[in-house]
Amino acid sequence: EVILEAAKSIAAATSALVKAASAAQRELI
Amino acid sequence: MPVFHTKTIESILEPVAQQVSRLVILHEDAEDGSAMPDLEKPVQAVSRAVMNLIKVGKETINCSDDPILKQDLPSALYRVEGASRLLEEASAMLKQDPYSGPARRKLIEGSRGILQGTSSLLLCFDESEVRKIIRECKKVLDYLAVAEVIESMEDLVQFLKDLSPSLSRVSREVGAREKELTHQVHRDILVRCLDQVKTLAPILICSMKIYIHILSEGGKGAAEAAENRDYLTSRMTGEILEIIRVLQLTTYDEDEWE
Repeated sequence: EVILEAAKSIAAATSALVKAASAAQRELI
Repeated sequence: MPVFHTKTIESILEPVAQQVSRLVILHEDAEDGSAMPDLEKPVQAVSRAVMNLIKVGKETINCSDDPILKQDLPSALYRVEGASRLLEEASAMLKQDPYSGPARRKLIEGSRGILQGTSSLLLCFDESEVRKIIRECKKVLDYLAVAEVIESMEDLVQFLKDLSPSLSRVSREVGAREKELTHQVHRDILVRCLDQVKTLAPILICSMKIYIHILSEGGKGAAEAAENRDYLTSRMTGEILEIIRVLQLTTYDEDEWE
């Protein structure tokens, strides 16, 4: 289903964003 | 943490849900002390994915014949769209000030919004799929309701022609759905009910044949035969109704968690 594929893409992109944002915080801690 | 009731939804959302939770914890522990990296590129990637979802979602709404999906899906799409906007704002603010506290809060709110909106959207879509299975179950219920008026072999043949394809679809679709569920208790109930339906179906047909045969032989014992047929019909109806009930459940059994 296309909608599932679209949701997977969002999840992957959000994961990458959150990882990038977390990296800076992790360094500080 | 959200609880996902199907393996598909769980596989899509569980990893990102964990990461968002981790980000919230890191953010709280860091107390806004570190500079954030440039998030423009990853935010743009989310925006592109969101735009694609909006496009695909609108196409799904236009093509669907499910009025509930048409009604529910837009709000999930707006939610994801709004969250994406928050991420874009956060990224722009962080470019100006990598230490900005409000930007970090927007980032977290946006990430959570994407997660919640995507979760709502997948849930809407999943509920629509469940309604398709339930429609098929209701066809079987409708056929079972006419079992009591079948009084000739010709009618019985037609009854079987109508019932069999629907029953096969229910068996196939409920079987596949059962494998999709993450909740073991719900899975067990569906397996048990489906087994019962499969066992009862040939016995019901046999009881209908006996009733028709008794009628053609003068009708002695017809009342008992009809009673037996009706009992089997009601048993099958009960199992299908239970399947419909469990298909609609999305919450977790507290006892199982304990």
